[in-house]
Amino acid sequence: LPLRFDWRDKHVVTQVRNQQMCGGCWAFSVVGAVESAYAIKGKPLEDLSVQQVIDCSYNNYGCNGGSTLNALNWLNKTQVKLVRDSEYPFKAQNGLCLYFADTHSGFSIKGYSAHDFSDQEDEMAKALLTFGPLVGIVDAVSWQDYLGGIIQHHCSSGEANHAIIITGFDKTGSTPYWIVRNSWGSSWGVDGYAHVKMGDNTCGIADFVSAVFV
Amino acid sequence: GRSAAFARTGPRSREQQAAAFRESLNRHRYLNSLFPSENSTAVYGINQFSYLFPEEFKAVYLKSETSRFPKYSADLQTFISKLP
Repeated sequence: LPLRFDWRDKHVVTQVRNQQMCGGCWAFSVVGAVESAYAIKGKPLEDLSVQQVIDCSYNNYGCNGGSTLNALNWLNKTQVKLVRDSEYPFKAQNGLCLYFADTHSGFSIKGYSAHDFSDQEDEMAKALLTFGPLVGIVDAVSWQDYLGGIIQHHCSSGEANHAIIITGFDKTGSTPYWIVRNSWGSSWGVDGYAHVKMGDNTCGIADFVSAVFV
Repeated sequence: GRSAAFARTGPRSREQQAAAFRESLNRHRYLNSLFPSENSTAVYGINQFSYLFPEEFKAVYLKSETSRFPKYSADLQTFISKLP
């Protein structure tokens, strides 16, 4: 493993987005992982539609909440093609699902994995290098007040409640940390990102980790 | 509780926002006081969510559900080898 790795350095991670007053972090994280997976495959990096996932993903509740696993399962089972964000823009509220013709261009997935990497964060780092940015679910109660630095206290792994994307890690300092993209806009945290201590499952970051295959 | 009221009543009174802000300032002082000398540890302070009570913040922004994920084991590598 390298001491430091960040998929942003490869220009395969889209800009930080803002979920506004919509509880759709689960959709932002899954769509972000699909965007990066295609960019790693050599496709142009572009924003795909989060609103499509919020409106159309069954077994989820749109802006009232949802599960990354159910969203990945829906994408895989239905083989729905995610369209560009410009064609189905985010409006921070639930809406009726818009369907597109099969001939319409879009991005589907070939599969996904979902694992508990707790106590195996080095293996999780290898998975990150292998598959691209990972979808995670953390307990983000203390993130309400986060400004910067490495989260290593006040963040238990008790009750995961917020979906994010893990784009990299940095082990060069005395406290290794995961580089985590959030969906609360770029003014929050470190340019929209959080740094979470690596190695002892801080915030439960290794408990619910998914990778997308395209 | 407050979060349910928040969800239902929409716009919040100035007093409520002020009370939430005061609570946030106290919380920041507490969070930053515990490990002041630890280098590069997280810093907590005023941001776009400081006007919300924690329950209100959670009611809107922390809405991801979880289910049990299988423990990672070597099968992930075999899973990859089976991918087309």
